[in-house]
Amino acid sequence: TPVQNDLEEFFAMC
Amino acid sequence: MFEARMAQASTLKKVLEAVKDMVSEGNFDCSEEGICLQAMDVAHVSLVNVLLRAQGFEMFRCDRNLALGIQLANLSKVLNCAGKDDAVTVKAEDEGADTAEFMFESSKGDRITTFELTLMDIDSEHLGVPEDTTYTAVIKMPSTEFRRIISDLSTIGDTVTIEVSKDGASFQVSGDIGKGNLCIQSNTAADKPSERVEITMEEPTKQTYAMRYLSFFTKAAPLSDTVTISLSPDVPLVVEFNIGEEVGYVKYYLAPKITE
Repeated sequence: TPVQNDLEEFFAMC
Repeated sequence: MFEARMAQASTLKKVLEAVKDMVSEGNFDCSEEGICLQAMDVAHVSLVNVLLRAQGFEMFRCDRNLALGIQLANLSKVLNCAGKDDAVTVKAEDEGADTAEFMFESSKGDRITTFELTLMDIDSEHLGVPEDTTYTAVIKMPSTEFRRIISDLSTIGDTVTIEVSKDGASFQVSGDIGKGNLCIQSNTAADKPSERVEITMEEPTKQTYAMRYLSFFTKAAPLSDTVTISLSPDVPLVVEFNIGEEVGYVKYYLAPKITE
């Protein structure tokens, strides 16, 4: 099952 | 001193409708550029970014940057008192003001309503949203069509997989009652530009998202005839509604669901 990601982590990663 | 007059209070009302179910409070950052609101939902899965440019207002004066911390449900109550064709003027003293004034004027100028809305201190962190992301798939479609797709499919399941391939864009949903698959294709021959569907693909793209947030995003449909949905593998989805030609935009970002 796909897991919901946290948006902050994405933008921190970018 | 901050003072801004918008000819159509209904635009501000529609912006509020577009964000208030997703976020409960936010700072309206006022500067010479215009008014900007960036806020995340409580689960930190999605983010809304609103910009109302200074040139979209009839009059705009902002001597010093200031943040108006507003409880959106309260602002919504105030804006609901505006008539359909009323103009709205927002005023606030410089940073530290406890209230902002909202004044509605009827188009004939014979009815003026004034509210003082209590402001609040909101600690909000601004996320650095990268501007230079290249998306592998972009779908532009009528916003009413997007709203219908999300509304129809959210009755079937709470997770949707959007897949863009050479065959078009498909929205796949599955739930307890079964599965659904809705496929749309580019239709650039429609009479009105606002009725066209344009699917641009750099490479086939397939990502999964929570339906609940996409439903929140469709609340912005009354602001714009068209919506642009941009996706790429493993980066947040962007759903963008432009307000008028130059007035501004409402952009939503949604973190994907990823199979670990």
